[in-house]
Amino acid sequence: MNVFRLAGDMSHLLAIIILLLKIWKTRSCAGISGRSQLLFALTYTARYLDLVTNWVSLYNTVMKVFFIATSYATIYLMYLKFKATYDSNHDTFRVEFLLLPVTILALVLNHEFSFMEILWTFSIYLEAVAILPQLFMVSKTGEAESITSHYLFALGSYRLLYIFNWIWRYYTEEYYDLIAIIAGVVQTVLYCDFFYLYFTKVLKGKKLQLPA
Amino acid sequence: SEVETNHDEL
Repeated sequence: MNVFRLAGDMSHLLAIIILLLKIWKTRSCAGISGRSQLLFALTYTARYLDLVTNWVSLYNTVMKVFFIATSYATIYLMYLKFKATYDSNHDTFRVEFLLLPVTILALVLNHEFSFMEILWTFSIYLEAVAILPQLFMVSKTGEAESITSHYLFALGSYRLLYIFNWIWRYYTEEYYDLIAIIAGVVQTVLYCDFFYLYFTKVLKGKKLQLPA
Repeated sequence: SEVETNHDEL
């Protein structure tokens, strides 16, 4: 554990808390992509099945349980409790275009051809692109509420901080995991456009609005 | 060197 990873994890935690609070306080999930949230739930389920096979630390276990539980809580809020506020007309990204390539890639490019390892690899590749339905939704409606922007910023920062963590680990532990690194870089790059808008608009008090 | 399939990160 180093400061970059801890900051990354905290950023991830913050993103989820922001999202849940937004939905809970406003009693609405408008502007949030249910498809991205389904992909995140699938990501954490596939990756954290090792909860029962691989003990790392109490911190690790608590965080994994939190990520799995909150991803399903989000889905419950979106698809059941506040279903009437879910903006499904704008949430139309075809997730099979992500799931199919990610599954094939996980079967071909992995560290070891075993069930748990392929699930882990699948989750790493899927997480890298899971935000695309959300970004697609923002581009389709041309805007995002400030609170949604803060959520996206915290979520994007998390993998960026992990990249610093991987650089740190490479120099201090000689540890590196190419699959995680490449997928993490792809994941972060997908947020670049959004980061630019966040700094130039949202932080100056303006709403995130895309040029028509 | 790479630690094989030791996923200690989240």
